[in-house]
Amino acid sequence: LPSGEFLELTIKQLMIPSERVAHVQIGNNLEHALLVLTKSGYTAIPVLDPHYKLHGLISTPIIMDSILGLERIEFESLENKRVEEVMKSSIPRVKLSASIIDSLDLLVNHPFLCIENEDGFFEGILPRSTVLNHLNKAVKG
Amino acid sequence: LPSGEFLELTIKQLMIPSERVAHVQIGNNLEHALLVLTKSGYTAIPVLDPHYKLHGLISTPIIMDSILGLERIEFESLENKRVEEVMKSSIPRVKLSASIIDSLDLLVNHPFLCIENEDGFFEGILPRSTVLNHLNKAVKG
Ligand SMILES: Nc1ncnc2c1ncn2[C@@H]1O[C@@H]2COP(=O)(O)O[C@H]3[C@@H](O)[C@H](n4cnc5c(N)ncnc54)O[C@@H]3COP(=O)(O)O[C@H]2[C@H]1O
Ligand SMILES: Nc1ncnc2c1ncn2[C@@H]1O[C@@H]2COP(=O)(O)O[C@H]3[C@@H](O)[C@H](n4cnc5c(N)ncnc54)O[C@@H]3COP(=O)(O)O[C@H]2[C@H]1O
Repeated sequence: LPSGEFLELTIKQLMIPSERVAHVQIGNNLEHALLVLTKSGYTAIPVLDPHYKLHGLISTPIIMDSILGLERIEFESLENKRVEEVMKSSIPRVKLSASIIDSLDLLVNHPFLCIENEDGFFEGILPRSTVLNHLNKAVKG
Repeated sequence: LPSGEFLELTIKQLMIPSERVAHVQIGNNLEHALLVLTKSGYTAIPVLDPHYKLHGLISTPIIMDSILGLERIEFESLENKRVEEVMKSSIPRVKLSASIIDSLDLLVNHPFLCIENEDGFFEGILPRSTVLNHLNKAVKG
């Protein structure tokens, strides 16, 4: 059991804090979102509003699927669509006070989890790699 | 320690077998690759040849980055580029006989691992979600 040290770590200790998380804003169009994704190198990132409230996730599969026409991918329609029209808004939101053990459950189906504080403001993300890194050390250690 | 049952599982038992793995072939252009990625919903898939030898990985970040011009993403050049020109060819290749514990190491930095048999033919993939699912059950007891 990688209990003890690993399970005693808090989400706050393990997460990537909001200032280091690539994201887009409500109101951005898909062309902008695709540029942010491409330049950051990530395949999915959070969608926030100017108050740093979390609204959903946008990903390259979601963007590409939204412009998939009958005959080809219709890239010209990227600038006419906004992130809020296609983003995944039903996502797990983990409280800063949550335990690592509960996050392990959610990470089975989500490559990263969005962390919120008690007032619903975006605090950071917890990616699979961070948790796998600690589990790996616990198993080996 | 999630030893015992979890660590005794073999890669073969846990992997997604090749017939269920979305992939593209050497020689396909990036427009085709992007369509396969979009329709499958995955962000990265293996690149194989007609003999089912593994050559690398292609992903939406790699594709988008390859057509990122100075002013915009140049979608029209997708049909003129082939997967072998941009794919990631330096990737871990895990033998079917490898242990789960060695794969845990690699999964810290790779969302999935490609599995090969002794002759270098593609057998399947081991994604993070499968291993996280088993680790989660082992930790929960
Ligand atoms: N620039 C980079 N440097 C080193 N390794 C890189 C990398 N970009 C991607 N990777 C590797 O690829 C995995 C999948 O990245 P992806 O962008 O699909 O999926 C990412 C992305 O959607 C999101 N993510 C991670 N860090 C982020 C950040 N700083 N800002 C926004 N989103 C992030 O969390 C998902 C899972 O991340 P995780 O670290 O578990 O897993 C990452 C990591 O192992
Ligand atoms: N159709 C679907 N149904 C249910 N969940 C889905 C899904 N598509 C994606 N996911 C979820 O999103 C995660 C990241 O998918 P992604 O395509 O970026 O990254 C995937 C993809 O690059 C590759 N992969 C997984 N299954 C594949 C398959 N059958 N064929 C080709 N590549 C696959 O392995 C990576 C890690 O997969 P993992 O399962 O750990 O993690 C998956 C899974 O938790």
